[in-house]
Amino acid sequence: MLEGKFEEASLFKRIIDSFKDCVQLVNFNCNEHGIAAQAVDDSRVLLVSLSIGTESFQEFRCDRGVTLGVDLSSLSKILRCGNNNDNLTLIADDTPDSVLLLFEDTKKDRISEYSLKLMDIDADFLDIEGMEYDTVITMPSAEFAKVVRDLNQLSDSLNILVTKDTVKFVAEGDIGSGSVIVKPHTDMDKPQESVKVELDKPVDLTFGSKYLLDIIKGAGLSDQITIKLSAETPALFEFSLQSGYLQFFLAPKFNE
Amino acid sequence: IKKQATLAKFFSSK
Repeated sequence: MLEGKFEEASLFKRIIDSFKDCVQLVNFNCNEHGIAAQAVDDSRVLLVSLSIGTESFQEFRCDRGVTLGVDLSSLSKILRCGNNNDNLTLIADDTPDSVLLLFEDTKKDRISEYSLKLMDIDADFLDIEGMEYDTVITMPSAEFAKVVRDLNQLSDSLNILVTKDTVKFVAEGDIGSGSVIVKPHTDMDKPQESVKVELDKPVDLTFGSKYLLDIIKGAGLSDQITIKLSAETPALFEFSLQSGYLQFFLAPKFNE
Repeated sequence: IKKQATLAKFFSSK
């Protein structure tokens, strides 16, 4: 049996909103460590990996492993029915046909209960463990989101070049070209504004802008984004949760 | 012109 209570429904809403536009059918695997999910977009270019640790819940118990096959567009409809600061409890039995979502407004004593039908989702699970990266960038997620949105106006590709002292984002398109250079710095007063670059090898990679636009929807989850890059391999874009993470693995573009 | 790669090229199925 699964019983997971979020102190505020807004946390689960924000998590789901961060990836519901790039994948639709997702198996949520629940066990004593929390809730995890992995899904790949229809074009097989972008992979989402979610882990919500038990510390993200006010109360959590899951004695036996339970898989919840969920259509995210249906789940979103139900999540919109709850208020952001309601308590939200997810309840499912050991072999569930549905998952119960219980919204409780503790101040007004209003309880609303929704049942979401589950689906059998046949999805293969990709082995994403053990990747090694040439560079790791940590920067404000809002700043990364702005760079992606701005440069997307110029090109459907975004080039990321990392050297020892700079991260350079470049877009070249029909109307012209643009670039943004971000340099590492430490902000003592606002550590979340800092930019950190760890570099083993310089990196020069190109990504499809439309996938980056999907990824930056996770910016509301965390003040900082961690970007891990390696030549000719998928990049990892990670938003940390209080306990857990939302990761996006994005395959690069190559010269033919 | 660059071509978009897919994830299957890098990750095996579990």
